[in-house]
Amino acid sequence: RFSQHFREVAGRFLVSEANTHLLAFGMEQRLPPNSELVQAVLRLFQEPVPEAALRRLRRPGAPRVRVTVEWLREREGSNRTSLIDSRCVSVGGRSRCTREGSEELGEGRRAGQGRGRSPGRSRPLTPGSVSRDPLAPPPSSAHRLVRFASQGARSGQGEPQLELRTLDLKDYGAQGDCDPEVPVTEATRCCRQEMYIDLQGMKWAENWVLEPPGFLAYECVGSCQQPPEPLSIKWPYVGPRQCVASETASLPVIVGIKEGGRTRPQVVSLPNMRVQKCSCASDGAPVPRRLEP
Amino acid sequence: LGGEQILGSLLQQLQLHQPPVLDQADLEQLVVPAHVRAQYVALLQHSHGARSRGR
Repeated sequence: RFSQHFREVAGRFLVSEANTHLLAFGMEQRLPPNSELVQAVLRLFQEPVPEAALRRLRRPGAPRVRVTVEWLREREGSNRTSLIDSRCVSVGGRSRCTREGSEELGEGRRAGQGRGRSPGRSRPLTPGSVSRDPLAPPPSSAHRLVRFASQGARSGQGEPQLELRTLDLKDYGAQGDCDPEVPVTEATRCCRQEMYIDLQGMKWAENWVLEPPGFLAYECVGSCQQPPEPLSIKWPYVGPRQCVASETASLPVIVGIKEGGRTRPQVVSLPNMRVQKCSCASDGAPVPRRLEP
Repeated sequence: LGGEQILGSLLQQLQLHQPPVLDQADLEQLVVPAHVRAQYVALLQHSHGARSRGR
């Protein structure tokens, strides 16, 4: 299943404590160059709980525990964790899992916290703690019954999986600067077009803005290729891909300021005034950054 | 990007409600000192090098 749109990486448990498991995925060379990571799905498989152990809990119905998945990142020498998902899971209940026996932890946008990041050398995605559900009745030790299947489990099934869905930016990305010789139409692929802003021609700027007389602002025009229909259905979390400014630069200006009957020049920096780069991005999602091999 | 957005950003940066009205006489006496121009050029060069991510 290592295709353009679907990559799967098996993980391994590094450390397992009573309530916390540290899980690492080797990400090197996993993502193709010039591609965009649009979704990551973590699959954890829960080992069956023996009926006898469930009976010992002496509680009606299937007990529930809270499973929390956190992403552990090393940055500037310190560890930082980001919450990916936290949800209640039934222990021993037959309806707890999808038909494949897995829970898709992390909806698209949250999973996209790692979107577009270069797969670093030691940047494992880490399922975190398994703890008691605070909403559950107090005398519960159900969390001790939760066991995740690990690598090397019986019949090789059930090891944690990280499913990565990517788009090739050669087809789904922007094309850089527009060709000035070719008029922009609806069919034009997303590109950056020159747009000159004439400050001298603006009435409000007269006698106030001293520098610059105008500037090249650029704008993002054209359309973006949408993922194939089956993929769009599979990824309900993101909207259509649109051509947007992904990197911008500030614009310094010199204006005249009147103080106490005198006029003095002042420099002001206006953020996000010039488009540096256009990209195709889904509405509401972080603007992707190109991945390195 | 239009004139209104630039004006809005400028007013926000200067914490003004509306653009000041300066007449030609104000400008005739105005000389941009070297240190102000140097600051402007430095920001211009920096903005070419440093980019900020979009939303």
